[in-house]
Amino acid sequence: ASGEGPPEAGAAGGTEDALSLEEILRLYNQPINEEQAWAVCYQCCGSLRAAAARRRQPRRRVRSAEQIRIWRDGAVTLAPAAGDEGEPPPTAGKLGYSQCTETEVIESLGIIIYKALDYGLKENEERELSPPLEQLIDHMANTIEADGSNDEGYEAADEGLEDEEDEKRKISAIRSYRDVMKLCAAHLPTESEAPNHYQAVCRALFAETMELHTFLTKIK
Amino acid sequence: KGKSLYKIKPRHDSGIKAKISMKT
Repeated sequence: ASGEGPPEAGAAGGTEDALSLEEILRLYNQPINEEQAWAVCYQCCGSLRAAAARRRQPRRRVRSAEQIRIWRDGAVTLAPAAGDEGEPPPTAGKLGYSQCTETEVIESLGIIIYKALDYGLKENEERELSPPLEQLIDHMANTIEADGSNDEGYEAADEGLEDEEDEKRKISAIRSYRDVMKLCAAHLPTESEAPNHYQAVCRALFAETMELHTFLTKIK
Repeated sequence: KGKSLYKIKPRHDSGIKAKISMKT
């Protein structure tokens, strides 16, 4: 219905094709692990980037883990928030619905991913994250302050033009979904394995959650 | 299954949790 992936799925029940991150957190009643955080970031930015290229949806902030949907095949998409339900007509201009910048979407995604890592912890407790993941989230959540600019639409233009200097400075400014994906890929021993690896992590997250749900249902 | 352990420390005023909280 959202145009962002396969048909919407309901709550965990055994035959669904997608689970929300919120459902996963509630079912396990514990935070996601670091590898899952890297994977959800990478996969979600991948789908957002693809959707942006197709211009199939307005940019929306991520308001809750309920919006982040992990699909059976390992894809991760962003569903509309309750208040954003219903696509605007194709001809609707900026006045037709609230748009936001790519950096704002990334910022909101970073915040929600952090909250998923922090799930269940008390207010006076803080999870010790590995420095690279903390740095990723820190930069995602502070992107707008990074350099005060909100460059948009340059990602296709600079495709393939990065050099080592770009690689070195990338951590200082996350401005696009692609920047996030590059950082996530750099976290792996072999960057080229990022698409397969992160898809497999999300596929496993879905499968294990469904397995747990089935088990708990049987116990009940 | 598939879940790793993690360390918990006291929340720090300059830590990422505090920074994220300020944003929300």
